[in-house]
Amino acid sequence: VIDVRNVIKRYGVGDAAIFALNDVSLSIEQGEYVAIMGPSGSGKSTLMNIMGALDNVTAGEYFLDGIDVSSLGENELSIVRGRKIGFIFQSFNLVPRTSALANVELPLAYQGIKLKERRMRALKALDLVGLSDRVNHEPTELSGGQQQRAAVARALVTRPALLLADEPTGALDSKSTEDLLDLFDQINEAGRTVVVITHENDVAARAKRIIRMRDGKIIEDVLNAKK
Amino acid sequence: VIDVRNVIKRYGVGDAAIFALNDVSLSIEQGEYVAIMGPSGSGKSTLMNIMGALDNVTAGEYFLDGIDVSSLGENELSIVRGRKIGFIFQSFNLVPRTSALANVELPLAYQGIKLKERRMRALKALDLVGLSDRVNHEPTELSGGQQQRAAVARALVTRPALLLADEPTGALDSKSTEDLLDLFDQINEAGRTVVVITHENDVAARAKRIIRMRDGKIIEDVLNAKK
Ligand SMILES: Nc1ncnc2c1ncn2[C@@H]1O[C@H](COP(=O)(O)OP(=O)(O)OP(=O)(O)O)[C@@H](O)[C@H]1O
Ligand SMILES: Nc1ncnc2c1ncn2[C@@H]1O[C@H](COP(=O)(O)OP(=O)(O)OP(=O)(O)O)[C@@H](O)[C@H]1O
Ligand SMILES: [Mg+2]
Ligand SMILES: [Mg+2]
Repeated sequence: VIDVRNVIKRYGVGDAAIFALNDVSLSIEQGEYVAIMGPSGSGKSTLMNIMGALDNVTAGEYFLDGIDVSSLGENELSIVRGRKIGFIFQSFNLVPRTSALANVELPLAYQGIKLKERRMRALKALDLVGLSDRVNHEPTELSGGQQQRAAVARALVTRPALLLADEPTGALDSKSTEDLLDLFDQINEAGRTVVVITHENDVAARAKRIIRMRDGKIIEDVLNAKK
Repeated sequence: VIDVRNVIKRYGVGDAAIFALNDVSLSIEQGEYVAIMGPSGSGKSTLMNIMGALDNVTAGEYFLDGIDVSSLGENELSIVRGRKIGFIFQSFNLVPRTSALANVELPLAYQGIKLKERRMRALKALDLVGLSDRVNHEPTELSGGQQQRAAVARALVTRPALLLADEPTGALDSKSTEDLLDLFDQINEAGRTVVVITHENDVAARAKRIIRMRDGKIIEDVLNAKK
């Protein structure tokens, strides 16, 4: 599914250049459950943006399901992303002044799914994350944890084969965290690929493989002994 | 310092009304270190916004250093806030397309502090949170954890008597979290009042008093046995 080969992501040039990713190679098969950990600024979100075809590499190659992503135009990329990948961003990225329901329906609207089906699937996804009583609230009318759960519902509503989640439990209390991780387990057991960036050990403990980064490099890639 | 009396915060009317705070009373003395915990949606951020005079109560009273906040106009409120309170928001609230340095200087500029002193104090605050090498980066050029640390620097730069922090470590790895909590300890030992909202037990463990909320009410208010 994911095949990152010698990828460099650089910002700026010369002495002031910052290497967010510095020669990273990584492959992830369908159905894997992988956690990515590492200090603040080590390149985790940058790697997720590359894996989600949201950002370009400075050097190296990236193949998503065998397709060379650099050979696709923006239109083809957004179709591939919309069909295959669910994103949970570190800063939620909900559309402001738009209800939780409309936010969750959005990815389905892009796929041309009719209103009746969209509405039914979006309500079901919001129920899964415990937000049935807040479906008409806009982002400013939701607490931090509720916004994060709405973002999770939006990522799951298209039933993506690949879920990329960046700190999905950062704003959640322990009960909501447990519920969410149980949901991820179910998704993975159904054969979908899950990649989770986290700095919380109890979140990483659910994954079958743990990757650690530092200064833009992968410094460790091990199977989770507890699994 | 903080004297909340029978405060209600309600959104909407009639059957659809939501009581974010439902008859909350709380007083905090100068120099206290208090943690506020509770499930997602239980009213923690709403309570912080009331304590920071950023939001109005539906019913009840709020006294900040003995002053009835409802008797002040917006101009007087922003002076009181600017002088006395440092805020760390759950969603960072950095000014976009503005460098970390300029973001941290902002509260000092509001107080009319000259550029030379502003610059020196802002650089020192950014150094305290480990961001000396990112002072010219704008929010989109910072990782999630770096943005959170810039927001912490901005809250501390005015040396406020009261620090209100909402999930200040949500996006931080364990080392950055430890460093930040050490900083809060130093601030509290210097006699400043610290109020931290968190769902992480190791963050709450640093406080001397722990308050728990549920459905807009305070259900527990105990001294931290470990302290
Ligand atoms: N503008 C609004 N309109 C309607 N309801 C609102 C509004 N703002 C907040 N709420 C509701 O008030 C309740 C309390 O919200 P608050 O943000 O204080 O929760 P919290 O304890 O900080 O939760 P979290 O841990 O998820 O950040 C929530 O149920 C939320 O949906
Ligand atoms: N547009 C940009 N310009 C310059 N530097 C950038 C830019 N975007 C990111 N960076 C830098 O790249 C590095 C990697 O950032 P990234 O967001 O991937 O970190 P992260 O591992 O996700 O950290 P966190 O745990 O804090 O979220 C950081 O040091 C950051 O400052
Ligand atoms: Mg990140
Ligand atoms: Mg909150």
